[in-house]
Amino acid sequence: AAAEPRCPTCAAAAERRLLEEAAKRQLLEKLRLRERPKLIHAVPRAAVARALRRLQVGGARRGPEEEEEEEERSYEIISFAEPGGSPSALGLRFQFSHTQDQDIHILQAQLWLYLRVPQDLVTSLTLRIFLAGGAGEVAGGNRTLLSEQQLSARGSGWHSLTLLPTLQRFFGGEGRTLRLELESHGAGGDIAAMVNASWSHQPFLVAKARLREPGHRLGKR
Amino acid sequence: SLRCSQNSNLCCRRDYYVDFRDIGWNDWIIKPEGYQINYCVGQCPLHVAGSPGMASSFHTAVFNLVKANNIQASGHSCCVPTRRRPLSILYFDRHSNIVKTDIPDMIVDACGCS
Repeated sequence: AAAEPRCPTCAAAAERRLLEEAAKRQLLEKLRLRERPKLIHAVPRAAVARALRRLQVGGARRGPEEEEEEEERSYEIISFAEPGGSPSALGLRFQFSHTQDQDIHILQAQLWLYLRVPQDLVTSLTLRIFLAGGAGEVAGGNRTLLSEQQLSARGSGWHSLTLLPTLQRFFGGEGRTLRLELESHGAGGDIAAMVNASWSHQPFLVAKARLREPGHRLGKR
Repeated sequence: SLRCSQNSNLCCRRDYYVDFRDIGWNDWIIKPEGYQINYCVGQCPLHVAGSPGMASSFHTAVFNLVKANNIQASGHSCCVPTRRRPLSILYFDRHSNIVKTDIPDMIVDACGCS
């Protein structure tokens, strides 16, 4: 931007505008976004801080072998659950946006639940986690059992459940909306009641993924 | 590499920090608060072609080629990034998921003459 003789500071302002536009373009291009995200709903800062703490705990450092795969990009994703549609089981829905041509490989995936349990009670649950089928699936529709896990809780608190490896299939397909259903068995009580009792601590999913861009040549060094 | 200063028009690195609040993107980019969008600018007359290259031998090699091929002195090489580093970023995607990733080669650390 040539500085007009009568306005020396115009060049600095023009340069700033130019660089800010360049920064926007560079960020969107590198993040493979067509435009900046318009946030559908704000996430409470407490929920963000709490989930980020889990990310730091789970986000293992990259090993030397992973350095070699620099051509792939590693992502860590935290997705907050929206209430699902199943009356009997605990239905959780997660929305993801990835383009078809991206080859996603899930390395780790944990579901974090906050169980509200009376203080002096120790409860033990047998939890079944299902991957629910298409849109609007009711409980008991076509579902895939992801895992069955024992969960014991003394008083209220956060608990994590591992969701691999079946979740890889969801990300490998065309999935954009992940529907999970949780059913509890045993004398310990009802998982839906324990989780829904405090939706202020909404469940969230922490996943570590590696993503290979389309047409990427992987140079093994 | 040289950082640009007033009294030289040789190839150098010009630093510029973009604060995401200034561009209204701090609502969806959680961390960092901004980043250095440095860029390379300046002249590369032939006698500095290939410097400060990855190694002084690179400069010597280029300079010998220039002399051996008697390239016209008017020729210039280009002032380009010679070293860049990644930017770690934490942001909300359009479904309000939090995504953390490293963008490779995002920040220009050093410039040089090709």
